[in-house]
Amino acid sequence: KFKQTSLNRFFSKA
Amino acid sequence: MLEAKFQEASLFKRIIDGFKDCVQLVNFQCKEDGIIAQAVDDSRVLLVSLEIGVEAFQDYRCDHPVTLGMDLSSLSKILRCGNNTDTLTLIADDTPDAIILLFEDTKKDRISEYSLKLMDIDADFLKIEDLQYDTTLMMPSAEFSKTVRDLSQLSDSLNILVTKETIKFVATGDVGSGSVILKPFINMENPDESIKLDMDQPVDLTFGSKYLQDIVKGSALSNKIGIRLSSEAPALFQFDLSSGFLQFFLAPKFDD
Repeated sequence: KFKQTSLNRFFSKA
Repeated sequence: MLEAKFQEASLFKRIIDGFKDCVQLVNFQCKEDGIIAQAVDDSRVLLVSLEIGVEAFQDYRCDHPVTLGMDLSSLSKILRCGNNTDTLTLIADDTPDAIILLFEDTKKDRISEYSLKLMDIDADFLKIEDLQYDTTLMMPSAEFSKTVRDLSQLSDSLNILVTKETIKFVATGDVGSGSVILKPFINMENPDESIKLDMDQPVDLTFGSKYLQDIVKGSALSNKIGIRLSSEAPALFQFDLSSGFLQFFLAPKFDD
């Protein structure tokens, strides 16, 4: 089953 | 003072229509060199990044940097009040409570003016590093849009596979499955119809159909879409403006 990832996993707050 | 004049209101309309359905509250940062905006959808899966360079405007002046927090559904209501071929000037003072939108029909001497109250929007700005991509693809936006809309009917996930010579979109759902296979080619007479593929590594990625359906709404901005894919980073979907771009960063689905 595919699970949606979040952008938080890839981007940090500027 | 900000005075940003679009030669045609339709450009700003198409920009806003391109992302108003996935994000609602957006800070537009106006500076000397143009307007930028960034917003993330509520599920934090899709990031929109907009840059409108000075050359996209007929006239542009911004003496002091100013942030305009707007509700896109309200802004969109006002944008529908102007005609596509009107000029549109965005006007704001240095510490604005509202933005003025001035539509001018130069042929008829018809001027309409609207004011939109601004909002304090507490949104964090994400730092987008220079991402490394395995594959870069350029194709007609209408063709990408049709592929996404067709396959999305079958499944809430859409799989994009790229190998050296083939781009394959696949949807597998309860009622059946579908796939669209494209090959790179050059159309000399109509370069925008070309499909260009620059592949360093093959990719096999899965995305939520509903987010892709949001992204293709940007197609009215450009005949072409640039797609950059990586197995380690969010995919980048980009529509170029005459000066600037509308970008969507979409987090993939991973095999659990």
